[in-house]
Amino acid sequence: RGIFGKPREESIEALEMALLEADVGIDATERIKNAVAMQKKEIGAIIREEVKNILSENSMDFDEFVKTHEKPVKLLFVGINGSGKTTTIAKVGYRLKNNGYSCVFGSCDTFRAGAVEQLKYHGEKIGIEVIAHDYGSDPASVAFDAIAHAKAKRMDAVLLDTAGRMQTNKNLMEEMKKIKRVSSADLTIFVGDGLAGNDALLEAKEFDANIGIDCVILTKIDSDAKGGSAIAIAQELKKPIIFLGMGEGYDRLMKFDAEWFVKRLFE
Amino acid sequence: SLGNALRNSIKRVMNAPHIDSNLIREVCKDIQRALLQADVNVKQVLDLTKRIEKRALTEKPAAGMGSGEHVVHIMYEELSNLLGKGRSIELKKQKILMLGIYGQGKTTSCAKLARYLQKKGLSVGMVAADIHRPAAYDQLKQLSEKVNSKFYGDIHAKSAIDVVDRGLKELSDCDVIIIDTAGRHKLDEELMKELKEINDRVKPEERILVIDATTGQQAKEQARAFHENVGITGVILTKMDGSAKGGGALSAVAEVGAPIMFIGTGEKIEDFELFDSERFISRLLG
Ligand SMILES: Nc1nc2c(ncn2[C@@H]2O[C@H](COP(=O)(O)OP(=O)(O)OP(=O)(O)O)[C@@H](O)[C@H]2O)c(=O)[nH]1
Ligand SMILES: Nc1nc2c(ncn2[C@@H]2O[C@H](COP(=O)(O)OP(=O)(O)OP(=O)(O)O)[C@@H](O)[C@H]2O)c(=O)[nH]1
Ligand SMILES: [Mg+2]
Ligand SMILES: [Mg+2]
Repeated sequence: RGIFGKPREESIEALEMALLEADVGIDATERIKNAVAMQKKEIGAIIREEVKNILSENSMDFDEFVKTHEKPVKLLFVGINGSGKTTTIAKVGYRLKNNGYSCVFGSCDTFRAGAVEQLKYHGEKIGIEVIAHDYGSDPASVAFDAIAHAKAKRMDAVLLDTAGRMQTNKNLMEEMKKIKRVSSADLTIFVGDGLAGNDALLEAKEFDANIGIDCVILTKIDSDAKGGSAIAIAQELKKPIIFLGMGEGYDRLMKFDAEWFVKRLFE
Repeated sequence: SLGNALRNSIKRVMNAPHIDSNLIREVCKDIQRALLQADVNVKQVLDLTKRIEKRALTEKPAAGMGSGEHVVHIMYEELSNLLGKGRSIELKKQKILMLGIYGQGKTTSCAKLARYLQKKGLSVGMVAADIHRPAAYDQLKQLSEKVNSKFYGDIHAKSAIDVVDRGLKELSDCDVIIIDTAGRHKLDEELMKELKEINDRVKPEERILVIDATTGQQAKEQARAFHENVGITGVILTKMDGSAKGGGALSAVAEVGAPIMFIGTGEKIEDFELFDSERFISRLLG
């Protein structure tokens, strides 16, 4: 991109283009520009540092969290329609199982066609039991049952899959509040589509305002998406990005690395 | 909000006794911000605002049109040009191929489209040609039961082309056959090859790209990849019930030159509307 070693004025423009084209959004881009304008050093390095700082300021080690948390640790996966929640929950379950933890899935999407069958397929493939009710039943009751099951069987982790929902849908956000309350989830994970633009921040913001989110996973990064929304989310909501979804395979869950992410953003 | 900023600068332009270049540049800056916020492709936004500014500064307004209204008119015209000429789906015997990136709403839109066409008096059959996604067959089968359309799928299928071949035979007495395909992106070489194969075999009258309204800067490039592989004839823009403006979809449409035919406005099968370009542009600008 020629940001490094070029005259300062031209580089700021190139930087701006790179950030906007990576879905960082205009607000976050302007803040970065302003932070950089203050400094005198070589611009390429400053920009990288600024973005890296934004991304690492609030970091979280998921594996460490699970290791030290009281069991069963309850993980709630939320996000808008089609962002990759069900696929991601399977990947996280796979990771936990490989790390020696016993897990159970709660199939709390009791609405969408094929949702239960989809999670059951993953459960069978990975060897994780799925607690499910009929379509149309109360998602909170599925969460309750999955947790009760985990406690009875002295399991390590409960992973709750929820139906996708638009953050603008009041009724569905109310339903999610109930699921969170009934499950008293230890970790609420917002699963965002890596291909999303400015809306990703709006989604994360609204989910956080309504039910509180603890961390973020961005999916479909293998599609060549830069996932710049991670920067807007980190900057404004101060939430850690814990993983990146890098494909459909169970092992396609990459631990978030700010250095790797920033390098890729500008190439 | 951005919508307010643009609306205010437009008001200023409309109320100005005569138009000056500074006011025009100010409006264009606000238009630029609004379009970027709406996820329109960055390079397209820069070209577009340059064009709007140049036209606003050099063109004479039409008879009876104030110079303020003229700027607004140019803005709407330039955005409509990106959208291209609208077209509705033809109510005739045809095969429709649904394609797009992972999770955009293809499978759901198959059912929505089926319901729409059935209401228009056509018989519809859907083919579950997604043999990759877990329970894709179940999902489409359940949806077909909801809309009461015919259905063909095979949970043991070894290839998508195989399902399609048999599906076309089984559903040959349907007026319309809608083929659901697996999600894929521009870097999925094998899957793009599969899509090309399906298209060559089926020779569908419509090849519809399903795009999520939340898609950002990748929209244009990803759409181009689909267009290069099979040639897009129409677009369905989904998840317009959220807060996203759909600027990415606008860029994709401009890239492939295919019209948006429908928008998805919710998870239910009836949440499906004909595309209205004026409403879309107003919403885009906030
Ligand atoms: N390439 C790629 N595809 C992904 C990734 N994560 C999810 N997908 C695909 O995205 C599509 C949607 O994934 P789901 O897991 O069903 O998404 P969801 O959020 O559970 O969807 P809803 O429950 O309908 O809201 C599927 O085709 C997945 O295989 C990823 O990291 N990379
Ligand atoms: N709110 C809303 N949700 C939608 C809309 N269209 C589809 N969805 C939802 O988006 C999610 C993904 O839809 P699918 O139909 O499974 O998407 P897909 O493109 O077939 O996904 P893959 O086959 O995995 O690539 C589901 O939860 C749908 O219910 C819409 O217009 N509005
Ligand atoms: Mg799901
Ligand atoms: Mg599908």
